Amino acid sequence: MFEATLQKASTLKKVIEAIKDLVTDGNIEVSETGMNLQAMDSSHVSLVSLVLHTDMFEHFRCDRNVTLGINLPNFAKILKCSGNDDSVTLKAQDDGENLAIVFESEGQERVSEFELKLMDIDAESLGIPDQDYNTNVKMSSAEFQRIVRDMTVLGDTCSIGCTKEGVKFSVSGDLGQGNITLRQTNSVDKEEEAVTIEMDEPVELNFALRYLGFFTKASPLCPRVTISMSPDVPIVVAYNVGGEKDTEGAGSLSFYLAPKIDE
Amino acid sequence: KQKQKSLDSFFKPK
Repeated sequence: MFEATLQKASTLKKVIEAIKDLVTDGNIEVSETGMNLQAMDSSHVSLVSLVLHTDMFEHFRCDRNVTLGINLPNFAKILKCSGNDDSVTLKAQDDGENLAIVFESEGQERVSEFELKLMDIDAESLGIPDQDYNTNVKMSSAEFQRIVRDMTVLGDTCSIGCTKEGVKFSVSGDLGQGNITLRQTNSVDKEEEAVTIEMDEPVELNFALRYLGFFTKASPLCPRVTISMSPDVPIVVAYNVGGEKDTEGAGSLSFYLAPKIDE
Repeated sequence: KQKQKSLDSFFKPK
């Protein structure tokens, strides 16, 4: 059987909220190392990869690997029933048809029990090449969300260009064009707002803003986001889960998006 | 004109 308790139900709630609009159904693979989910959106343009290591759980028991086929919008509905400071316990039998979800308030005076029907989801697992990226930009996740939202006003495709000086987001559409440049700033008052750029060579790629917008729904998870790019490969937009700032968390939520290329 | 690439051309099934 599988049983795991997370001290903060809100963390799981934020994770599922962040992916439920991009992916409807997904298999959560549970093993002795933790919980993983990998799923593509229906058009095979983007991929979500969620990793929750056992060390972020208060209690974790998994006797045998289990696959939990989950309808994510329905899971999100149940998670919304948790209180802000509740813990959450997930339980499933080896061949069970349901996922039990139990919320407990801090003082354990309120216990809520739910069951989510599991599904058989036919999804193939993809091998993501383990690669070093040419460019890694770390910035405020709220700032990234704001830029993506602002770019969307003007068009549906955003160019992200990076040089040592800064990272430039550009868009053009029927009503005009715009761009926002963030300069590399190591000495800002608020550490969370710093923009740091590690790069080998300047890179510029084009991406669909619709998908970048989906990814920024993960902003409440972490004040920092890491954006990784290399020429002609999918961009990675990664958030730590259950960690602080951009230090290594006990989990991660990464989004991959294929670029747009000139025909 | 730009074309959206599919992830299938980057990531292969395990």
